[in-house]
Amino acid sequence: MNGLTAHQSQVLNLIKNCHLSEGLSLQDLKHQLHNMSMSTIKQAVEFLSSEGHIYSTVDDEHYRSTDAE
Amino acid sequence: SGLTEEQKRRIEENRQLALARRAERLAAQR
Repeated sequence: MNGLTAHQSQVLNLIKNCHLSEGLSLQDLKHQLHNMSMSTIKQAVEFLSSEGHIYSTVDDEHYRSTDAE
Repeated sequence: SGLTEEQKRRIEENRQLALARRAERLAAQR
């Protein structure tokens, strides 16, 4: 639909809905996506980052969406 | 927020880079 896989869309939606200034951490994502392995989450995050949907914040463990604000 | 000036600067820098990547992607789709 938007060119993303179901996993990538799920990860993006959670990051979009987080309004913390440091963004959402990989651990937060893992905690909320019980059905997804950490390596799948990391792959989705890497893809979304390379496409400019999200970006890392205080470190490479925290992400925010470019659509936020 | 509890972020330091350095962290805020890093975040803004990464945001600008991401916006540039997003613009590139949208341009390529056209």
